[in-house]
Amino acid sequence: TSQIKHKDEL
Amino acid sequence: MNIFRLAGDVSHLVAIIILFLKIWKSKSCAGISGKSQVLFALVFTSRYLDLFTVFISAYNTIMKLVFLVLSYATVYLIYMRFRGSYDSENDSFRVEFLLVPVTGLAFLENYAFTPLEILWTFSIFLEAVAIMPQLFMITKTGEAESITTHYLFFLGLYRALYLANWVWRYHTEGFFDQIAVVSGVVQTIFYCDFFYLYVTRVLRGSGKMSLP
Repeated sequence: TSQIKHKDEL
Repeated sequence: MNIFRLAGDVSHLVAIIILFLKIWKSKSCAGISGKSQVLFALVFTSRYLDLFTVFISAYNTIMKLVFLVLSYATVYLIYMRFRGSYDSENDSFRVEFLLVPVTGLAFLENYAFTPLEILWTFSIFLEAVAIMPQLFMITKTGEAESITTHYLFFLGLYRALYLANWVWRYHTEGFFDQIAVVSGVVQTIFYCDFFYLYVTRVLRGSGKMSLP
């Protein structure tokens, strides 16, 4: 989901 | 990972290293807003708490640690080691005008009402405006050393490259992070005026950037 996915960015 | 994202991260890293080395080598933080640097340290701290909860990749972890260490080292140089050169007189932006609305917005608009998500959102919103004390300082004194303008250029370029990364990711993966994208657009807009001055005065002129 978007909540987890955005965490790969700095 | 795509080329825009990688270039954005490198640009961000270059900006932070330029600033750290400028202060370290000149033993002076004249013209640098300590308040902006404290805000950036706060941005990294609140965003990278997931270092304790999830592992994404070695690249991700190492970059987060480097950003954290360098941001705190820069704050240390400004407020401790070279505090004699710190221009607190001109670093007079009221940060509560940024922190209060940003905190309020993070509670209102987030992906999940959990401490980590609210802190992540807070960091995204705060990053968008964290450079304002620095830009305010330059406007107040009417000038900036060219090395300071190089720092600002790479710092602005980083988020602009992230915008390209998000366009790329939207088309290739269908990935769209509304909070990050909207904040990223706002953040980049803040640098546009500076980009113009940088190209017209610093690159074509050389030496200090002075405002009319």
